[in-house]
Amino acid sequence: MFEARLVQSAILKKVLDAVKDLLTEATFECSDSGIQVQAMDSAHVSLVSLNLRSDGFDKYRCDRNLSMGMSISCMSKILRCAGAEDTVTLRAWDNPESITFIFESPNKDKLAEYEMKLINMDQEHLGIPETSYSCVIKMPSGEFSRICRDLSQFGESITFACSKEGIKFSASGDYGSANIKLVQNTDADKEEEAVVIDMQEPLKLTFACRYLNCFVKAGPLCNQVQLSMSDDVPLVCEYKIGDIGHIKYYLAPKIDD
Amino acid sequence: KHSQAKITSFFTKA
Repeated sequence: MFEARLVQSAILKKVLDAVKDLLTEATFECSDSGIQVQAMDSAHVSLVSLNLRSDGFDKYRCDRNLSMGMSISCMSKILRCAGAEDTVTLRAWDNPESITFIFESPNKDKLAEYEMKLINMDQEHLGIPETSYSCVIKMPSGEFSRICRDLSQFGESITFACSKEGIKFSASGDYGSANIKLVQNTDADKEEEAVVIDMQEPLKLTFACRYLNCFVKAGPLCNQVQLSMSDDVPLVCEYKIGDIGHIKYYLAPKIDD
Repeated sequence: KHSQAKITSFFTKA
């Protein structure tokens, strides 16, 4: 049997909000160590890697490894039925054809069960090579969302240029152009407001706004986002999920023609 | 002009 309980269903709601614009369906791999999801968007431009560790759950039991194909839109609809303060339990039997979501109100006077059919999926698991990145940037996730939103008005892509001076985000299009520069700021009053730039080599990479604007939907999960970049490899955009795990988005760059 | 690369050109099937 598989059973995973989270006192804060809000975490799972936020996780679904963070993937529902990119993925229509995904395989949830459940094992003793936790829940993992690796899935590409339909255009195979980006990849989502989600990891929720078993020790981060309030209760976790997984007697045998399970691969459960789930509709993300259906799961998202079900999670919308949970109250903000509800506890959520995911439950499935061995060789399951469905998974049950159980929502319990804080004072235990309401118990709701939603059963969702699993789907058979041909899964294509990709190996992600170990990479040492030449630029690693940590910044407030709200700031990154804002930059992506603001620059998206000017073009379909954003160029990330990292140098000793800091990081410059720029976009240009028919209306004109815009750029936003950030410098390192480790003196911020609060740790979550810091901008930390670790640059080994300067670089310039261009990424599609469409995907960046999907990634920033993970902003409510974490105050900080980490961007890891090297020339000619996918961007890694990482958000920690409390003490339970992380969500990493990989995005293939746009290449000069 | 830029063209969009695929993630599958960087990561191989495991």
